[in-house]
This record gives sequence, structure tokens and C-alpha cells, in this order.
Amino acid sequence: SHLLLTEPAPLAASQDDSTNDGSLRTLLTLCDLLNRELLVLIGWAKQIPGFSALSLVDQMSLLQSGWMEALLVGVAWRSQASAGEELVFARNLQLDEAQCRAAGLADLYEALRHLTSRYQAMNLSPEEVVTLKAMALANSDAEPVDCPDSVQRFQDGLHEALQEYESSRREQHRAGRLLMSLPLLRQTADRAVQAFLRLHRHRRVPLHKLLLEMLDAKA
Amino acid sequence: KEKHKILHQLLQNST
Repeated sequence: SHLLLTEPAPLAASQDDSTNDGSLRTLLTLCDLLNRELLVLIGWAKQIPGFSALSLVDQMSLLQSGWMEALLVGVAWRSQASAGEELVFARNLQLDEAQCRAAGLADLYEALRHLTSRYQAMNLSPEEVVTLKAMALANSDAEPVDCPDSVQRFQDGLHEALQEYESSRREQHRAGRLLMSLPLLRQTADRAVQAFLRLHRHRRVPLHKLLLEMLDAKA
Repeated sequence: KEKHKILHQLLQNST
């Protein structure tokens, strides 16, 4: 219930109007949205029970390692409801396959649709989504870790919450199924990071400083 | 750490 309460309201995209090139405009709008989502994500992380007890170094490591996974849980969750096969980055930024392809994000589209249909098939509850998001951050396999015991305690707290929630619903296999979906999330996030790095390096799409800093940490 | 100064600053802000 704490995670449900601290879940930030979805952001709206602010349309970039610095260029007439439609697909570049889409990219710039998307990158601006991502940058603002990152800011919100960092504020959100501090509110997860146990996160602020970690050393500053470990907080940084977990975020640098797990930010894309945590953000993509949100995108995949929002995209489930989309009737057409769009990716719902925001209510006012929904991209279909053709738009993603035109923007050079065909690979990201495919990866995210795959994740979305996996979540759809699992019929996740809001409680499961917020827990999955927090676990993605806690389980990000950041290296090096300053205090492994504290990170372990942070993970254990979330795992315990998930198990308690599922046993209250008498769902014996759900916690395990959720954990078994984490590898696909990791894979999807890796592909997303590569896609944005490509945009920046090969197509010289300008990125905001925070987004660039977080992508660089993964490069 | 110098490389990640924005994240560092954001985490240090108390709010």
C-alpha cells in the first residue's frame, strides 16, 4: 500500500516544436518525456521503504543500473490497455509500429510489445506492477555494491511484501511468476538503452543532461 | 562520481 501511494501520476508529453521533421520531433518529444520521467523516478526511489537507508554510493549504483527497467514497467503497463498495438509512453504520446520505425525505434517497439504482451497475459494487478517496478530497481545487479547486506535487506523487504500480498490473495504461484518475468524486463531495458545510445551517437539526436548521464552509466 | 554529478545532486536533495 505504501508503494501504491507513492506511485507518481503519469506525466504528459510536451510536444517539441523546434523542427519540421516529423520523426525527429517524435524523438525529441520522447527524449524530453524520458528525461522528466527520470527526475520523477529518482524522487520516487527515495520513497521506497529501505532505499534511503542505503549508502549514497549504492543508491546511485542501483539507479544507474535499474532506471530503464523501472521506467519500462510503466510503459508496458500503460500499453496493455491500448487497443491498437501502440506503445503508450504518455496519454498524449502513443506510438504505433510505423511511427517507431520511422523514428529509428523499430527494435525498441518490438521489444516493448513483447514485454507488454507478457504482462497482459499475466493480468497484473496495480499492486503487482508497483512491486515489480521497485524490485527491478532493487534487483538491478549493480556493481560494485558498497554494502551488500543493506541492498539484500532492501530486496528482502520487497520480496516479503510481494509474498504477503500474493498469499493474501491465495495465489500460490504468482510471486514466482512475477520474479520469473524479470529477465525479460532486463533484456527489454538493455535493448532500449542500446536504441537510445544509437540515436545519440549515430544520428546525433541531442539528449538532456540527466538522460545522457544515465545512458552513459550504461554504455 | 564527477561523471554522475546530476544524479548525485538529486539524491542529496532532501525532498
